[in-house]
Amino acid sequence: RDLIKENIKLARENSRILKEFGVKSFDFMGAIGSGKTTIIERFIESSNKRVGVITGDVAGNEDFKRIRRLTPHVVNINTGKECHLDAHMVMHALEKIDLEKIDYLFIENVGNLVCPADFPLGTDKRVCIVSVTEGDDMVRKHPLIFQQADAVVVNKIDLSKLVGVDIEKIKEDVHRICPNTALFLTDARSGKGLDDFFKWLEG
Amino acid sequence: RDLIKENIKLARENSRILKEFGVKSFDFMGAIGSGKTTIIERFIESSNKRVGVITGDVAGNEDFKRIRRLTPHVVNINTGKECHLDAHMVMHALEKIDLEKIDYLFIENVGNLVCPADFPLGTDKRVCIVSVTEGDDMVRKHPLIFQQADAVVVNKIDLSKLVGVDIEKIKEDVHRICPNTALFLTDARSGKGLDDFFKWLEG
Ligand SMILES: Nc1nc2c(ncn2[C@@H]2O[C@H](COP(=O)(O)OP(=O)(O)OP(=O)(O)O)[C@@H](O)[C@H]2O)c(=O)[nH]1
Ligand SMILES: Nc1nc2c(ncn2[C@@H]2O[C@H](COP(=O)(O)OP(=O)(O)OP(=O)(O)O)[C@@H](O)[C@H]2O)c(=O)[nH]1
Ligand SMILES: [Mg+2]
Ligand SMILES: [Mg+2]
Ligand SMILES: [Zn+2]
Ligand SMILES: [Zn+2]
Repeated sequence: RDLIKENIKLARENSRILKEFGVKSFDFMGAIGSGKTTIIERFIESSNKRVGVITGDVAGNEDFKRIRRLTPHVVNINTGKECHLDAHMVMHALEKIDLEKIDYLFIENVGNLVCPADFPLGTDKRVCIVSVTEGDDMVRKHPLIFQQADAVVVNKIDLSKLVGVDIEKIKEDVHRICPNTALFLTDARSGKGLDDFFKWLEG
Repeated sequence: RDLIKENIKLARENSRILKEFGVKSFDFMGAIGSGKTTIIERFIESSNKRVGVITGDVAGNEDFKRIRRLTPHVVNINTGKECHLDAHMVMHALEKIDLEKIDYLFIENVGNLVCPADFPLGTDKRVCIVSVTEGDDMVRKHPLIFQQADAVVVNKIDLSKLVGVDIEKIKEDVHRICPNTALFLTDARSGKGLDDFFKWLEG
């Protein structure tokens, strides 16, 4: 479809601009409420890098307000009826960020394990963040987005027994469905497992 | 758009067929992993009604296999790239269910709080099921789907303290954004709060 081709063209343009300014960039995809904003907050709090963020949501500015407390370089995108960000939206958001003043850019995509897979944004890496509270089968159920990701984060591991989820089953699915993808197990509330993930981001 | 108009036409047709057979029907929308399948399982286990189910997922038959253990009247729909069920897919699924043999039909939609809002399926009622583990702002962030729902279920209330979520905030959002929608607070693992919700379904 033309939409996908047009998006790839714009994503390449975004990538060119980010590289020109030497900004390392990440597309944080994942399920609704999996912990995307919390993990970005933890990174900003623990890193000495200058961080910019684009928050993507269907409506409102909840995530924008949370990030705004930690960095001035943040832009909100409301997608309205669209259930994913695309490279065109990101292109306009980049115009509003002073790329000279940041080292890292996180783009928090709309919570959805389907459509974001088809719309790369032009970032260096793509990460898919899910939570054990969603059950142990979300990787099997949504293979395409995990195959597009460079890393998978399985968050809220502190709650696995309380939802009756066997983390080994999730690990097996990741190894089967996306064997070349880095896998991190985290608890973003206590910070457990985040060090390894942040080292991979800065790697 | 024509797609939406065409969908409404087919949804009316589905509704006509279901009413002809006297089948009470429900569209279970909601976030990924919020507890939709678990709540349907609980209903089948506790009710004396004959239940049919259409399970909608992007890929695989995980939910189908779970429901198959409880009722023979179950059909799986794989939506592939689509992040929502539509009336056309449901029309074909209905052809595979013996509607004479069931009293209730549950349609478990794809986990997504955006697009299902625009695609009614022709059921009597629409329910939106979210979980406290997704945070306390998912109603504010996705107003459209909650305004389409006849009832909202906030599930996994047993975990609210562990994710730092204030249920009162969610209740306030529901009263503000969709004041005419019935609200149920549940813990589908222990069964707490399900009686009231099931009474509303059978009401
Ligand atoms: N117990 C526990 N709670 C967590 C963890 N990570 C995040 N939370 C909680 O989960 C809820 C959702 O976290 P967010 O960071 O808002 O999730 P999100 O993915 O950004 O959500 P959306 O942007 O709405 O899709 C909040 O109440 C967090 O406090 C974790 O590792 N363990
Ligand atoms: N603690 C707790 N766990 C729950 C509750 N309801 C469901 N779970 C668990 O949450 C996970 C997801 O439940 P499912 O019923 O598969 O959720 P779903 O909405 O059908 O998921 P998808 O079809 O993948 O979108 C499972 O591990 C369940 O055991 C609850 O009320 N409390
Ligand atoms: Mg967020
Ligand atoms: Mg399910
Ligand atoms: Zn989409
Ligand atoms: Zn959609």
